[in-house]
Amino acid sequence: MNIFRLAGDMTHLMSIVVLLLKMHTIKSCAGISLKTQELYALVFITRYLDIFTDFVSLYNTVMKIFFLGTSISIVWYMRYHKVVKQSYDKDHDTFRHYFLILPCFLLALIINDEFTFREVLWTFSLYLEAVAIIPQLVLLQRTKNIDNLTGNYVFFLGAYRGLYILNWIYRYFTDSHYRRKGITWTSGIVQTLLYADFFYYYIRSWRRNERLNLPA
Amino acid sequence: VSPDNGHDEL
Repeated sequence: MNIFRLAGDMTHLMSIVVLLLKMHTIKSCAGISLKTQELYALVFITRYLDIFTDFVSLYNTVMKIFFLGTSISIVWYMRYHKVVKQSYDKDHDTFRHYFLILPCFLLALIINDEFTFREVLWTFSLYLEAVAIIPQLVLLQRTKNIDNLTGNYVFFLGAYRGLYILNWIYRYFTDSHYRRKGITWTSGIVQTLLYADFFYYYIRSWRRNERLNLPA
Repeated sequence: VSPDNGHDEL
């Protein structure tokens, strides 16, 4: 475990805490894409199939349970909580998620390290995570005034991606058993690039002390 | 779990 990996996991965790805080205390999910949240739940379910069979470390298992539990409960909040669901911006969150799920699944069937059930689903989860943020970014662009919690949520998610890339570079040079193949690198870099535009406007609004507003 | 392909990451 290096500092980049730990910091990446912590910003990922922070992004989820910010989101849960918004739903639990303010009872609002305004500006949050249910489509993206459902995709993340699917990402974790298909990636952590090894949770009961392969033990890496206590840290690893606890984090997996955290990501599974929180992603599923966020979807539950947005769909069924009688107050929270009223603030869901259904009319603007129109991105069709199977447009992302289907190509990712086909790609995972074709390009994978090993053609086994678990390996294909693990690869699928990597491809899907890379693009899962798209419905959220589309919704942000359609939202007039983005509140601070939503902005921070996406910021922490983007920071997590950036830190994971630093982690891979670090591990590549320091860990002789660690040689990632193209799959993780490519999908990881694609995912991080998707945030570049958001980061630009996030930092600009922060420096100007203005509300975050993405151009159409 | 082999770390070769990053299965030890989250």
